[in-house]
Amino acid sequence: TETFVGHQVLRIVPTTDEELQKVEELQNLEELQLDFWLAPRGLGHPVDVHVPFPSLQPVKAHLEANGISYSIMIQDVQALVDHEQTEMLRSRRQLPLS
Amino acid sequence: TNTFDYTTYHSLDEIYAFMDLLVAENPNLVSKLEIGQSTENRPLYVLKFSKGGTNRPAIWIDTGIHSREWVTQASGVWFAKKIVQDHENDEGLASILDKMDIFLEIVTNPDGFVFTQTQNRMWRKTRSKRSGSLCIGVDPNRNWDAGFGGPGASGNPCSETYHGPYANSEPEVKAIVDFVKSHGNIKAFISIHSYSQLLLYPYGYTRTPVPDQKELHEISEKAVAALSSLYGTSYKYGSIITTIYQASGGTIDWTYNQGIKYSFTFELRDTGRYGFLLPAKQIVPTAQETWLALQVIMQHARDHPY
Repeated sequence: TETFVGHQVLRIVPTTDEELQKVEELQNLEELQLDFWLAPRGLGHPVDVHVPFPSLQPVKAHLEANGISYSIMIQDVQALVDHEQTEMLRSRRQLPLS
Repeated sequence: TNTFDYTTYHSLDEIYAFMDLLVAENPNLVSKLEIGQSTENRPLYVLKFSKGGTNRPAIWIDTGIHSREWVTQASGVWFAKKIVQDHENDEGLASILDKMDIFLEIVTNPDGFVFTQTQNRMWRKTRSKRSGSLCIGVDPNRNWDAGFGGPGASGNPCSETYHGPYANSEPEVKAIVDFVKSHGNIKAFISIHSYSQLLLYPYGYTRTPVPDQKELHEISEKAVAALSSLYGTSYKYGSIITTIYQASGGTIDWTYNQGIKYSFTFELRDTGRYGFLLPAKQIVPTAQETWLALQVIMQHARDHPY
């Protein structure tokens, strides 16, 4: 099973064409294994990108070097996935389908 | 199904068991069709809600074509129960079912859905494998014969938006194509995704506005107003290409080109805190608000036969 320990989801809101272009550049760097949950779609529209732990440092460096602000939407993806699983198991224990 | 827990996410088996139970409880209203099998030979089930008659005008709703968008399959389960609960006491819904059938495909991509529950929660595509290809899966929302292979999809099998080797290569897509063509009387087609809170209409593959753009925009405005009235959830609406980006081979571009005028795509919650990992406690409110918008679209289709 794929785990996402240390993975983060960054939210970037490009405000200039240059910023948009820098974000789009990331889409072509396959080695970073980025997963764009919300793909770039224009100025002012949020771009949400799931970044594996090993790629966090280079991605943040790329954004900061280009003066692109970002926020961390999900601090640790695995923590949310674990919570979701726990909820499902709890529900199964409580009310098995008759 | 009154004791089914609508406030949590469920496995494929639990959803299929729910469907069987709903049919067993409501044999005069609900039936289950198998429209095909997935790549990994799982049945593709569609619930049919009908008060009788043959080949009546119909409304199609699908959820879960992108498997990681769990709030959509969960909402589909809630919609199914809602139709049964309200089909007599809700005047709007009763009058829709007096004239039209409703088809609901809750798990449109079962292979991908099982994969998200067992191997990779973030899986989006189908699970088709092709010789010579390093990567698995096709984006089932780029595999339709509408601008297929054009800009707005990828030819790289490792991409999340890989369009596949040819249109309808994915059995999950082909099954719906065959069903729509054989039924021949579907008047509204609504494909439900998440996330980013949008109500979209064709086209995605070209900037050319659809001939019915004005009407679809007006319907969208009313539907979004109804949706937002419940919890204040803010939505944007418009054509795919002007509202988000160019996307080729998309579901509702194909259905619109088949003559199904009322073709829409929803992008449900999240607003930008959890993305695809929307907490289960938001399932029911999301389904409730979406249902209000669906009723606007369904009532418009009922009142504007074509």
